Amino acid sequence: KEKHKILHQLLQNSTSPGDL
Amino acid sequence: SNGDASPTATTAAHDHLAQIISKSHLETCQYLREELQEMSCFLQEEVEKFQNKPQEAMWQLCAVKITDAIQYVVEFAKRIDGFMNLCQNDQIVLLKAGSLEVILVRMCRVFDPQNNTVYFDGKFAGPDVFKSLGCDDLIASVFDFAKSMCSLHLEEEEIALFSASVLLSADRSWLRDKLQVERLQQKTESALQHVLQKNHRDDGLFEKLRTKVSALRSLCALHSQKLSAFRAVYPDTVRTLFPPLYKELFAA
Repeated sequence: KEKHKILHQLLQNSTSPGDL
Repeated sequence: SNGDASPTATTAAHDHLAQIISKSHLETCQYLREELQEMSCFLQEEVEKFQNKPQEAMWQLCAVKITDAIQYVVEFAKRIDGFMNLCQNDQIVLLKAGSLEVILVRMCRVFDPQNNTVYFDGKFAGPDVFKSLGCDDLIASVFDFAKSMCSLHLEEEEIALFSASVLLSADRSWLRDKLQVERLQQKTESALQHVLQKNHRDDGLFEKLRTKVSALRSLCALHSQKLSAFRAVYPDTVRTLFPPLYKELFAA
């Protein structure tokens, strides 16, 4: 999890591309 | 199909999956084809500006652009039916191995085969724009790939399903539940075959797309090789200036 912190976060988030 | 469903039910299931994946693709494709039609090519003096950039600065710019595109691919993945039901290890494995491949597939949407240019940093750019990266062979191969993808004249729905099947490759190393990924990939590929048939495409197109998979893997391997070589010379640039997500995916 630590190694892929950002990818992990992106997968958890309910962001839409417009918010990126 | 599990073999028990009626042909009508199978067709409906394929249509439904194709619809969901197309919608996800269009919602996350970063650029609409229509908006790109307005864009012009870089002028010679602008090309020279890119060419005169230090190698580190151009690598950093490209790493930023790739990272932007990857965030859209992650969103695409999240909206693919069944992807979020995979365990998180497998979601990460598939994105780590497949996100750059999806970007390369998507590149045919922002590529102009007439003048061999790709949309980059606000305008259309030819291979000469990327000269200061110091990897002419990788750039030439990426442009050749985009050109060959364009020659297939794929429709958005076909690009969407092909991208999804590339992302759901069950042969990636370190997958925990290969079987579940395999099932998702098979469903996506069946839907792609169904759509190709529905669109009255040439019989050999599905096979042609399959051969693109090995080309994608070679391009990604070449990208990793070039990144390692660059990092060996400029470790601090990569460490301090490259986007963290890019490093997580390619330089871990």
